[in-house]
Amino acid sequence: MSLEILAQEKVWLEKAKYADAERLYYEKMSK
Amino acid sequence: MASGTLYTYSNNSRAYKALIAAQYSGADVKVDPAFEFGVTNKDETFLKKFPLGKVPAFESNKKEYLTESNAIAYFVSNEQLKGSTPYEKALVQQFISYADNEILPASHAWVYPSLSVAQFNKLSVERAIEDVKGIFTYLNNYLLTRTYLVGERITLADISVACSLLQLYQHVINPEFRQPYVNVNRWFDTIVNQPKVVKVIGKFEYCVKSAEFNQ
Amino acid sequence: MASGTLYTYSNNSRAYKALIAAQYSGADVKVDPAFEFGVTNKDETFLKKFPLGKVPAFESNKKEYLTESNAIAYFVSNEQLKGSTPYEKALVQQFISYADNEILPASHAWVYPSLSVAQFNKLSVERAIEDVKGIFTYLNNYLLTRTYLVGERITLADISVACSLLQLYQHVINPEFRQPYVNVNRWFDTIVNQPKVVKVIGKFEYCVKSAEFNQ
Repeated sequence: MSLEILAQEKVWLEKAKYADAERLYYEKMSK
Repeated sequence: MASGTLYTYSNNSRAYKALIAAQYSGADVKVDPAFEFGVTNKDETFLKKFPLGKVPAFESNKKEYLTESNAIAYFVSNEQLKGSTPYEKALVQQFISYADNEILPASHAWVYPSLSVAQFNKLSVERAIEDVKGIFTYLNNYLLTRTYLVGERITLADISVACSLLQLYQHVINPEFRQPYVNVNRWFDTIVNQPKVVKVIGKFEYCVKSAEFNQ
Repeated sequence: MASGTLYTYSNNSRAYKALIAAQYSGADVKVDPAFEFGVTNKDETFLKKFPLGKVPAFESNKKEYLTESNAIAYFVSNEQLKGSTPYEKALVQQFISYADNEILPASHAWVYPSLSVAQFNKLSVERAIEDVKGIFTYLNNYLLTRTYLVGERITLADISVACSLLQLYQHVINPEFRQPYVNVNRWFDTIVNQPKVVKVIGKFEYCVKSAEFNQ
């Protein structure tokens, strides 16, 4: 597998950060 | 199509997909009024049914359990929403994937910092804005000659993509930004003003001034 | 199910989903041998058919165009792969979404820095590893009493989830890490050793030593 090609693929490396932010935000709103 | 109970917090654009689909299909889907996000989804009863503890989550009247908003929307849909021909069914899948894999990441990366829900990183936000421009350009060209994304009537493609764009149109995409994307705007406005959609999301308020990160 | 040409680079686990589905359904799907990533998908002819310039991309013999790997896999599948009952069809959608929304982001966040194709951030990678543990725990419990993810035979659920785990099992999940997840390992090994799957992905080589970031 060419690492060069892999490097060009668009992947979401920061999903966990936004998932956490979303969860905390809506948990707070829920209260 | 199934009937049952949807567990979700309010204003969850993922949950909207299933609720809007149910409006069109006539499926009887009720949101659990007692659900408290952060509490209910951590208790043992809930986790027995939905081990991941995530929402939206769906329990049918026959005690069938589902998570993942696309699956729930699919389950409560009728055949028309899923696409009328084999190719259209695949196109519906294409747009559902596009919404999750392309639109949502860009949306979160722009909207959440702007709402001060996530840390602000200038490069990340700038990249997200460029990604959103690319998305809008693509959709604008695609919708030049179309009323709906797939076929001649609303499908899960329109519902999924529109729901994935809600936060963008509501919080960060100001009139100046959206002005060039005439076809997307027309299509989106058509969707969010459908009576069955209004029943779920209420009257949609467009962004006037783009939200900005506030420490 | 449709027949046609798939445009992709080699060893693309997203493309594998469609190719494996085609093996099971009997759909005649050929990979374009002339495709050159970074060249073909930037030329005008390709972009006219596939404006996003992304792969995998599919052109059916009837000149129907599709992008997004889930849509292509769906299009070349037979009914058995999509699920046998309405609930099973929704469960298949659930696992397809789970693979894209949960497994792949965690996989990429661990594998990419480990292969040095993305910057290494200690906290992010540690978080990704925890997320993968959560995924494996969930799947391990789920597969305690099941041979396949949905129903009694292989479906797009197994194909999508297995393909989303390929890079993890190949590059970073060493024997020590995977040892507790007996059921997932059994299920995964069953899938990757199916003759129809081997035809597409070749003989699967498990990670012996976890890849590590190298500046």
